[in-house]
Amino acid sequence: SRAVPQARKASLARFLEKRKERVTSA
Amino acid sequence: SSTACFNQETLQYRLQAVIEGARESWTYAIFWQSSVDAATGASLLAWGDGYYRGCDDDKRKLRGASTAADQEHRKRVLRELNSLISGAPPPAADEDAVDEEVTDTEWFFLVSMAQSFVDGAGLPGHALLTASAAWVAGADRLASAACERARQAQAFGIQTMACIPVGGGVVELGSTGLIYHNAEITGKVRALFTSGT
Repeated sequence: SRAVPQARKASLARFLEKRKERVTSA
Repeated sequence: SSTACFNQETLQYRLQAVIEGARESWTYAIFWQSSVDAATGASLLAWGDGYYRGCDDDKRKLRGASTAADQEHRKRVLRELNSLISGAPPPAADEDAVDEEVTDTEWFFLVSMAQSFVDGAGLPGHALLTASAAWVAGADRLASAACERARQAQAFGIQTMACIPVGGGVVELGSTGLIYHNAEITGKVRALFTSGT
C-alpha cells in the first residue's frame, strides 16, 4: 500500500465510503 | 503532513462546490495536479483529487457497456481496494454485504485515479498547455477526439467533458448528459480554484 500515493489513497477511501453509503441507502 | 491534509480537504470542498452548485448535472469533477518530473523536466498532470456525484439514471446506464465478466472484474477490484484501505482481508464474493454492480461512470472515475498526462497529452494536458478550456460535448465528438481519455470516457457513458486550466493544474468535469460550453461554469471553476481559500 506504500506504493499508492497519498492523494489517490485519500480519494479512493472517500469514494469507497460514499459508495457504501449510496448503496446501503438505496 | 497536516498541510497536505488541509490542501486535500479544501480541494474536495471546491470540487464538491463546483458540482453541487452547478445549474447543469455534472457526474464528476477531477483536479489534475500539475508538476514537473524532476528527472526528465517533463510537465506532468496527475491525480490531485476527485468528487464523484454519480448520475440520476445510474441504474439505467449500468448495463450499457459492461458484461457479466466486466462486472465480476470490477467487483473483485473494488473488494481488493476496500481491503487495501481498511486493512482487512477481502471478503469472498458471496460474503460481501455491499456487492452492488459497479456502474460504467463509477468505474471510469476509479480508473482515472491511476492516469496521468505528460507534456500536454490528452484533453487535460491540452487545456494546461494552451491555458484555455477544452470542451467536448456529444458522444460522437468524444468518440472521435484525438485523446484516449475522451474516447474512454465516451465508452463509459460520458457525453460531455470539460477541462479548465486553473492555478496548479486542471479541473476536469464530466457528465452523462449533453452540456454545451458556457462561461458561467468555467468562470465559477476559475474563481473557486484561484481564490486560495
